[in-house]
Amino acid sequence: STTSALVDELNRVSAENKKLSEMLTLTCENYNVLRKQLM
Amino acid sequence: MDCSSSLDISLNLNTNAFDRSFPAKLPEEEVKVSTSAGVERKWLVKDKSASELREELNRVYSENKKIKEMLETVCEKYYALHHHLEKLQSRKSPGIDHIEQPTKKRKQDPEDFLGFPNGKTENSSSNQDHHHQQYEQKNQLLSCKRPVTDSFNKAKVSTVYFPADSSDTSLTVKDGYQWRKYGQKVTRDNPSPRAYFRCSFAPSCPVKKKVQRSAEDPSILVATYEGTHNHLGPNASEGDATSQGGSSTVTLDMVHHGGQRLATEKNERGMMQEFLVQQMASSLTNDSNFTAALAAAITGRLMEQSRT
Repeated sequence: STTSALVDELNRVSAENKKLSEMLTLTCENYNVLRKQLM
Repeated sequence: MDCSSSLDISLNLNTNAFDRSFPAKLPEEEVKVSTSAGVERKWLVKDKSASELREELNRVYSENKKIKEMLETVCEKYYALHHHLEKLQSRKSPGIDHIEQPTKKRKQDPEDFLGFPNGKTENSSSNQDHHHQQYEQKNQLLSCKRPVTDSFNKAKVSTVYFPADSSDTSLTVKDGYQWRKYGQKVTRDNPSPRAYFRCSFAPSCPVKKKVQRSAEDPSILVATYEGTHNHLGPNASEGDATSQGGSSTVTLDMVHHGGQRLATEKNERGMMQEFLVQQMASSLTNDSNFTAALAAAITGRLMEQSRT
């Protein structure tokens, strides 16, 4: 049960990481677009 | 771009305190995602030991924390940049395009503003100071220029009311200047059309006028002058219609009684003229020299006529 709980938590955090990474990519893209606009 | 809607980082996550040293890790040119996150992992293998899983979980937690830090920093910088861009856009004015160049020069160096590490900015603080001074100077220039342009664009406007014959549809008023009509249009608030004139007394005179019958009293022509004549008036008596400003501008409530007032003024002016003519005639007839000269002239004229 401890192992399965750990696996579940790992899956949850990994999914969260993926979501955060996507957001970060999107934010960076927007940021770079804005930066180019200013240049 | 509505960044607040697309960049919401509040995921109701259990975030810890952030280490603010993150920007130092960002690349110089562009912000790039350099984490290994994004790789979907599924921990379905059950044969791993609990200690290995914990170790991996700790690694994923630290990665999670790092991504959150990066995301927050990038968002902050993004919003700051966005605000900066908005400020610059709000400053833009069509009349001061020529001053835009220096501001763009400043824009070319957004790292200064963003706070990202940049070898160039760190090593050349004197250059940065110089740029900053230039930027300040341009800002001062901008702030000084704006009121000048505003006041320049703000043309002097005055309104003059003229009595008019209701049968006359020409919309011309005799103010002493020469005008060239360049347009006419019907307005919603008034059944009579509005005519547009430009002063043609001098070639480069900027004065324009709009003439329209008063909606309240059609026997009155309302002439609105815009600008100031760049030449002398046609003669002293006719004067500069636009310079009459205060005296000739009649407020709207006076329009209701405008016809009566103008008629009274007209009568008074007529009486004054009649009085002056009478006074001139009496002074001439009382002058014996003038009478003798007149008699001689008339006699001479009669003699000439009798000869022919």
